[in-house]
Amino acid sequence: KEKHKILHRLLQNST
Amino acid sequence: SHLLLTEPAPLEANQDESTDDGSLRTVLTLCDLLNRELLLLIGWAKQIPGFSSLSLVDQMSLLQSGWMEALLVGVAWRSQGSAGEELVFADNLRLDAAQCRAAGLAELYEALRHLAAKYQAMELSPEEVVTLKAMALANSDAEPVDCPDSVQRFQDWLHEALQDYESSRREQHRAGRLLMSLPLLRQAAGRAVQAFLRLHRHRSVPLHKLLLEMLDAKA
Repeated sequence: KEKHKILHRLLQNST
Repeated sequence: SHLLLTEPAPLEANQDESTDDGSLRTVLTLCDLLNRELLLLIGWAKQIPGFSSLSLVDQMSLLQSGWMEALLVGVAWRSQGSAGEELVFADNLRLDAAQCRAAGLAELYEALRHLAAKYQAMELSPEEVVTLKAMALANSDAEPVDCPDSVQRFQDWLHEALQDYESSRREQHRAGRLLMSLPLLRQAAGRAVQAFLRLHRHRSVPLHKLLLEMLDAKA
């Protein structure tokens, strides 16, 4: 998961 | 109709000016466009009914596996019937065969022109294009999948939407024909991923972090 941190963060953002 | 409303407006390319090397400039301009399209695509996916109720792990798997296919549906659609057999990545970024070859994208060019010709022959409607794009994401054969039943329901829902649409147009065979165009899309996406990874690894083309992260997930 650490390797895919940008995607992870973007999916967690609520917009 | 929900997918039509969710479809983002097309982006414009920002011409790279960091180098005098014409083909490198083309690649850098294209990669910047792709990176911004990728950002939009992630926002778009979250608006497809059913996607956000998948587990975070499955949302990530589907996107990591299907993002290039979903982006290329739009490129093939825009490239239909373009004069000079160009690939229309954006209104202001149209690449012909020679430009693609010089940029190291010859194989991608062939695959995408093939797909564009197929879409053109089928006379796809906007409804079909947005549904194919969502199906490319849902049908990406992501592995491993956290909750296969939910992913299956997501796929079934899109398939049903496509069938409802086609039966409203009394086009009995159309849904099947559209699904049969998906292998060509996957082939084109595979070539695109390989081409960009090659440019990055062998020609040291710098890539934006998100684009690189998504390419690495498919490497």
